[in-house]
Amino acid sequence: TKYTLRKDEL
Amino acid sequence: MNIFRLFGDLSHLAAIAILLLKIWKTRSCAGVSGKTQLLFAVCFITRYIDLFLHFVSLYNTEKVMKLIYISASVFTCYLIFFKFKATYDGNHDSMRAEFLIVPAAGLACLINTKFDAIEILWTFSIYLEAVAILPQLFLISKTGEAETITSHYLFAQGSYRALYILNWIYRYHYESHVDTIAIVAGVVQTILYCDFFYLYITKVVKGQKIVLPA
Repeated sequence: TKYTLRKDEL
Repeated sequence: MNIFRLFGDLSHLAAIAILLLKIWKTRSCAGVSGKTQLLFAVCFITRYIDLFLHFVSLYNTEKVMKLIYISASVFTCYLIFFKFKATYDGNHDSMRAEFLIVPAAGLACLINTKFDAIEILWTFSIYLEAVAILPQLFLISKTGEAETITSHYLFAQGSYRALYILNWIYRYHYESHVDTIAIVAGVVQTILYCDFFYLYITKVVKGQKIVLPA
């Protein structure tokens, strides 16, 4: 599973 | 964006709006924990610090939502601690917020994805949000009751992160996206609402008021 470091959730 | 996250954010917005309306209409913050609202304001500011650092034009709803959350929570604190200070139930709002802030800050320095300032602040915000509702639940247990409108606020506030858990399940399954820190903190946060959810569904939905066995 890739960890998306970009915070795209509030 | 998926349906769970959409309804989660809407539920969160609803919670903030319900609380603001309750305080503004009744011109009273009785039964509302000022400490919880302060902790939420700290959560939003530390989580959305990027808004202040490199201010990008308000080109998408995400930026607007972040600004709404920050301004609404700060305004709520203003109403509680300044405008309607006389109705603030200080002696029942007595949980030590330091006991929540210090461990969250310590844990954020120990367990995080990346040891850099923004990431640590974000992680602190996630850990703090998980326990931020405790002073509010503590206040209700001390006063032994909750106004119906405050119960609706708590239900919306609790539902927001519960819906986010469904969002994370969805994203794990379809986007193989995992953010362990947010998931673990979100589960802890939602668990803290369990007994309130039980009371809400068995009482408030039937039109009764929540009265805790004193």
